[in-house]
Amino acid sequence: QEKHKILHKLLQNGN
Amino acid sequence: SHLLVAEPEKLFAMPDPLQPDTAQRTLTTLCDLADRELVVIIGWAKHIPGFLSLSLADQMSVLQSVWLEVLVLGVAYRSLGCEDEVVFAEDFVLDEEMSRVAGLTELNAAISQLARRFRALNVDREEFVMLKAIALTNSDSVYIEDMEAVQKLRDLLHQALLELECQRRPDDPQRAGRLLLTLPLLRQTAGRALNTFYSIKTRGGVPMHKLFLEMLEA
Repeated sequence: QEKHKILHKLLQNGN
Repeated sequence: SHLLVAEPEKLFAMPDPLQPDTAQRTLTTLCDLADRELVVIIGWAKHIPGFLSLSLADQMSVLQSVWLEVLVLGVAYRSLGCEDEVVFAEDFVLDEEMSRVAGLTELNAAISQLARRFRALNVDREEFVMLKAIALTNSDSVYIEDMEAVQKLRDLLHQALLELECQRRPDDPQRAGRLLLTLPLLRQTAGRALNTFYSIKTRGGVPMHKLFLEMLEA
């Protein structure tokens, strides 16, 4: 997940 | 109707008017558009019923494996009205010549082939949004931990497609199957797109945003 930081962040955040 | 509401607003490519209309500008515009489209696809996926019930790790694995299928499906649908032109965005339509100049002949031929298949089927907006949601859940990523949960989502959407076609086209029982049988060509087309973007990245010289690079490398 460290390698896929932005995807992780976008999924965790609201819309 | 839920999927129709979840459908994102259209994006514009907005090619830089200060740059000359060259292959470099075409590729820069394409990669910038793909990056913004990715953000939209990730937001869209959250509205697909059941997607957020998957674990965060599985949401990531699914999106990493199918984002380009979702993106390409959108481009092919937008291109339905134009033969031999690929509508990446309303303000960014590539014909055969522009594609050749930018080194995108193979990609555009592949997307045009997919668009022809949808045109022959006369795919409408309801069917397009159904197929796109099914493509999302049709991931074959080996990194998915709870495949049963993904399969459940896929079954749910498959059932919705069957019901839609049963209501609207009771005289054409093969309709849903015909739509689903476009998925192998969609996967093949997304594979071509991945090769194209990967070779643009390898050659260098075209700016690529971080999210786009992250997903390409995944």
